[in-house]
Amino acid sequence: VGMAAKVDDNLLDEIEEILIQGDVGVSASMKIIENLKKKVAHDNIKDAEQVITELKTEISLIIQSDRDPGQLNEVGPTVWLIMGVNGTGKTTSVGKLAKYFSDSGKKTMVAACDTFRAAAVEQLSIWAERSGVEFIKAKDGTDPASVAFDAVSAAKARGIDILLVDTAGRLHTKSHLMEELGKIKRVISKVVPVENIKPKLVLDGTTGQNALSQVKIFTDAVEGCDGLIVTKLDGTAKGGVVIAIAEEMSVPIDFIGLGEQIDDLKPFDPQSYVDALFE
Amino acid sequence: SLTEKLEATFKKLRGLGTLTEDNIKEALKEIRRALLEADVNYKVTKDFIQDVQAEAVGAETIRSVEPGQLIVKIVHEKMIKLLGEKTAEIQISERPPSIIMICGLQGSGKTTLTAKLGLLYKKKKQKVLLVAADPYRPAAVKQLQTLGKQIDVEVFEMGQSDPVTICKGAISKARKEFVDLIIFDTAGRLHIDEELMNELSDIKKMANPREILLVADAMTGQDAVNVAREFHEKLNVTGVVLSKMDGDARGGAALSIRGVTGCPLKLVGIGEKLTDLEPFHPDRMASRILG
Ligand SMILES: Nc1nc2c(ncn2[C@@H]2O[C@H](COP(=O)(O)OP(=O)(O)OP(=O)(O)O)[C@@H](O)[C@H]2O)c(=O)[nH]1
Ligand SMILES: Nc1nc2c(ncn2[C@@H]2O[C@H](COP(=O)(O)OP(=O)(O)OP(=O)(O)O)[C@@H](O)[C@H]2O)c(=O)[nH]1
Ligand SMILES: [Mg+2]
Ligand SMILES: [Mg+2]
Repeated sequence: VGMAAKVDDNLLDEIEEILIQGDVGVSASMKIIENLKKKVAHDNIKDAEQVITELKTEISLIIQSDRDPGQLNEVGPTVWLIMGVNGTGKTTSVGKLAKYFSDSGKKTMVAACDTFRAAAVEQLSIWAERSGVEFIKAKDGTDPASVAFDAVSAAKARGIDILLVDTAGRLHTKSHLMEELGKIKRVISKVVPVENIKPKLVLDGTTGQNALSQVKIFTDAVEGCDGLIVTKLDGTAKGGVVIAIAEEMSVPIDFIGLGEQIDDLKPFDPQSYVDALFE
Repeated sequence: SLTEKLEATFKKLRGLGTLTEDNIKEALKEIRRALLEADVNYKVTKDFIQDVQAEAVGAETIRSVEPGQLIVKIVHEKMIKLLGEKTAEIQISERPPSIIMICGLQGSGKTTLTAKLGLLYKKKKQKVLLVAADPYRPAAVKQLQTLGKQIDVEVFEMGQSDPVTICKGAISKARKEFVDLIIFDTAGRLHIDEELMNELSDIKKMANPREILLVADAMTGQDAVNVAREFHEKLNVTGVVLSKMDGDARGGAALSIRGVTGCPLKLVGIGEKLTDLEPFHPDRMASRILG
């Protein structure tokens, strides 16, 4: 970044501009800048480069999470319930995750519980073929919860390590669709312990401040979102709203999507994320 | 809402003669914050606030209007003007077949819009042909075919052939069968993907579409300007469709896109059903952005 050399209001304005244009949002940006100002005054920092280093450190601490995103339960199957608003990259992420887990030696299965969107099942079946994993589906229009029930029962019977459940996109403003998600989770919890069920919210990295209400409402619907998958960070969007999300709620980021190919999924690395934000 | 916040800011200045730079500073800060929280682009917001300030400073507060109301009025009117004043229509060529090309980022709602438009024009007694020109995304052709069946509108496909060939094939079929309207559904692509952006300009060169519609997700944040600018520079976009407006996103991307490209906003998607399509109303959008 070609920033001002002196540590003055100009530098802080430039920092604010980068944060806002990165979708960090007004209140999270103001909090970050206030803390930075205190740090600069307390440590009497005179060098702009050092201010940026402090800023990066501060942000990394906010989005940090020290767990392994691919960690599964001791006793299987672990069930990832993949949810999110329309078009965020859920089905594609399920395809990528299937390969990620089967490459790491885990017995993996995917379930097509989006029985609503046109050709959703066909789309997932192509991804299941590409990743070479077991695939459970039903006719279009079947109750998604009953497909999920069959899939988890089969996963348990076949000694599956991880079951990835794809669901239909839904706007968090549609309460009947949010209730359907809660129902899918309850039905799954009849077959495996609740601690084995990991609801994961897929966020589109180009989304602005609306991502905050998405996380809140999806988290309520399934009584606890276990982690985030942020897709489409291969464009020019920075996905900075995840910083605002981390400030307000403690939902860790597990993976990020970096393209449309099956290997374009990486575990989230806070350091490289923060570097990219200030590029 | 913004009006409530502004009322609070202006309580302190009741009975004022004129608005000065100093006494409206607080109000402009509130407006700026509201726009940024609605995902209006940083620079578009900056320019907008400067315009409002230029108009507001020195404005006489007439007896009947409080300063807060005056500012809100100036903001509202300026926004409606920036959003395009009135509804812009989809243009159809005099001589059939007319061609609409749909483009945009991945997952924005292009295939769904293709089918929504198919239904809209079928109801207007036009013979429509939908074209499955997305050979990349798994089951994209099947998705459009399924939607086409739901509305009984024909879908032209050539499997995984290259999109220019598919669109060319569709045009020759349309000429033979006296089709009125052809709609190209294309694959989602990043605005920085040169190869795929060139593919769109190749389709444009071959087919010379009457309308090139950019589909943008209403939830899009600051990046909306980068996307719209690139698509517009490359293709000369004729209209923008904002999808997923049935959510609670404020939709500041609309102001950003219109601000940097000048392209008219023409339609809004308000749901997944194929009837969930409405004309764009600048005044409703302005109220939604201001919250
Ligand atoms: N550039 C890019 N595109 C992606 C990424 N992940 C998914 N996509 C694309 O985004 C589009 C939507 O992906 P889907 O997987 O169908 O999204 P979805 O959430 O399942 O959509 P619905 O089921 O309709 O709600 C597709 O064109 C994908 O190829 C990513 O990380 N980067
Ligand atoms: N709620 C809502 N969902 C919509 C709207 N428009 C499209 N969708 C949904 O958004 C998702 C993506 O729509 P598509 O039409 O597949 O998007 P696309 O742009 O063709 O996606 P790619 O071809 O993968 O780039 C689907 O789940 C649609 O049902 C809308 O106006 N409101
Ligand atoms: Mg899907
Ligand atoms: Mg499509």
